[in-house]
Amino acid sequence: CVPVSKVTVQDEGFAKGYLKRFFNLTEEKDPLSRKGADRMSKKLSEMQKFFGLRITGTLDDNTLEMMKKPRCGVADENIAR
Amino acid sequence: YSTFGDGLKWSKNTVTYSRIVDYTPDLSQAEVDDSIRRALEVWAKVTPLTFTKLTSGTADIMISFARLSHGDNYPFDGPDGTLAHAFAPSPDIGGDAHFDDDETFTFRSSTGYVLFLVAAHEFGHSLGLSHSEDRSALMYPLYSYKDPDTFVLPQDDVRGIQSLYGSNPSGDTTTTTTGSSPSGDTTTTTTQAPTIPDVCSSPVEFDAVTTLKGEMFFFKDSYLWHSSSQSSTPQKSLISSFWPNAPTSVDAAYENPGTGNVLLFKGNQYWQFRGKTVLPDYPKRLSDFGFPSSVPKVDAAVHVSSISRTLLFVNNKYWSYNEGWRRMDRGYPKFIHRHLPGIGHRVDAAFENRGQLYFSSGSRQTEYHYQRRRALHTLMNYLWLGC
Repeated sequence: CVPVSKVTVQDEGFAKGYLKRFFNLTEEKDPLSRKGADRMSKKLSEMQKFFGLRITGTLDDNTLEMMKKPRCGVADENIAR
Repeated sequence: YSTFGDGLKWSKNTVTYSRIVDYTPDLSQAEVDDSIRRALEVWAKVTPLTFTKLTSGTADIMISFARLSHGDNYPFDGPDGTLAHAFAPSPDIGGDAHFDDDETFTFRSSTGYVLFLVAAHEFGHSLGLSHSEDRSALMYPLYSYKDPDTFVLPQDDVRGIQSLYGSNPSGDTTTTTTGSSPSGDTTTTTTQAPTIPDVCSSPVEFDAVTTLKGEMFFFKDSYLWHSSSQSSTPQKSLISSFWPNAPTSVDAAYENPGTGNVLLFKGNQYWQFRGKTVLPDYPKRLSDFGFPSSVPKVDAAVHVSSISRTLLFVNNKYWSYNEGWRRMDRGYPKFIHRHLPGIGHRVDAAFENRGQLYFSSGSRQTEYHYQRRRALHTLMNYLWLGC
C-alpha cells in the first residue's frame, strides 16, 4: 500500500518541458520506450542533485515545487556553445 | 560557481551596454536606468571591468524588455516562471540580456521582482558566469528577495568572476565618472575592489557590531563582515561600499529596531542610516545624543530588546538610552563591572543575537544573560567570521 501520488499528467508535461529547457532533456521518438523513461529519470536526478533535493529520479512534490519557483531562463547545464 | 564551457569571457576590460529602447512600464525610466547601472556596478567593483553605456549602435550587452516569443528561440512564458535570460560573451547576441515584461519588476519592493537583483544575475551570465549550486550566490538560478540597499556580492560570485577577469587592481576607492565616446553620450562607471585582510590568521578585535534586518555586521578598521541567514560564511567588504556616507571606520554601532535605522558612531559624531542612505542633518555631535560634552567617543552600543533600551559604553561606564523618549535614562552612567558583572571593565563591541547579549573585549567575548546579570559563556570573536 503506497500513498497516491499528487503528480498529475499536466505536472508531468510541465516537468518534461522544464527538463528540456533547463537540463537538456532530449525527446525520445517512442515516448513509451524504456530508454525515454530512463532519460527522464536521469535528468530528474541531475536536477534534484543541482538543487540539493533528495535524489529519487522520480517526480515528487518537492521537485515539482522547485520547478515552479521563479528563476533565470538560462539552462542550468552549460549551453553556451 | 561555474563558468560557461571553454571559459567564455570578454577579451577586453571595457564592455559596452546599450541604452534601453523598450522600457518596462513597471518602473520609471530613471529607476530602470539606476537598477541597470547598479547591477553592472556589482561586477565592476570586484573586477578590472569598466562598463560604458552606448546611446546608439550595437553594444556588447544589448538590454531589452520583451514578452513571449521575442526572436531568439527562447520565448518567455508569461508571468512568473522564467524572469529573464542572458547570453554568454560572444559576438552578436552574445552578452545580451532580455527581461520578461510579463513580470512585475520593482525598484526595491519585495512584492514583485527587484529589477536590480534580476539584472545583476543576468549580467553575471553576460560576463561569463553560469549558474552556481551555492544557494547564497547571486548566480543561483532561483530568484530570492534581498534588500537591494544592503546587497553585497557573495564570495562565491566574487571568486567566479575573478577566475575569469582577475580582481580590481586599483585599491579601495569607489568613483563614478561621466564622459562621452565616438558612439554618442556614454556613462562610465568604475568601481574598485577592496584588499581584504585575513582575519582568521590572528585573533580579531571588533571595533563594533550591529544587526540590520536580521543580518549581522562586524566592523574592523575600514572593513565589515556581513553575516546573513542565507550564507554560512560572512561576506567581507569595505564599509564605504555598504554605506557610502559612513566614516571610514567606526567606534560603535547599533540598530534601532523601532525605526530599522542603523546608527554609527565615530569620535564625537554619529550618523543615522536608513538602508544605505544617511538621514538629513547627520552627522551630529554626541552631545545631541545626550552625552555630556566631556565624552570624546563611544566604545560600544547595543539595543536590548527586552527592556527597549540602548546601552552605550564609554570607558569603564555605560549609559542607558530610552529610544521611545529619545533621551538618556536618569541615574547613568553606571560602572560596567558593578552593574553588568562578569564582562570586565571595558567593552569594545556589543550586540544582541537571538535574545542573548554579547559583549566583546579584545579578541574574546562574553555571552550574557541580561535579566540575571550573569555571564554564560566566553568565546572567541573569530567564531562569528566562519574561521
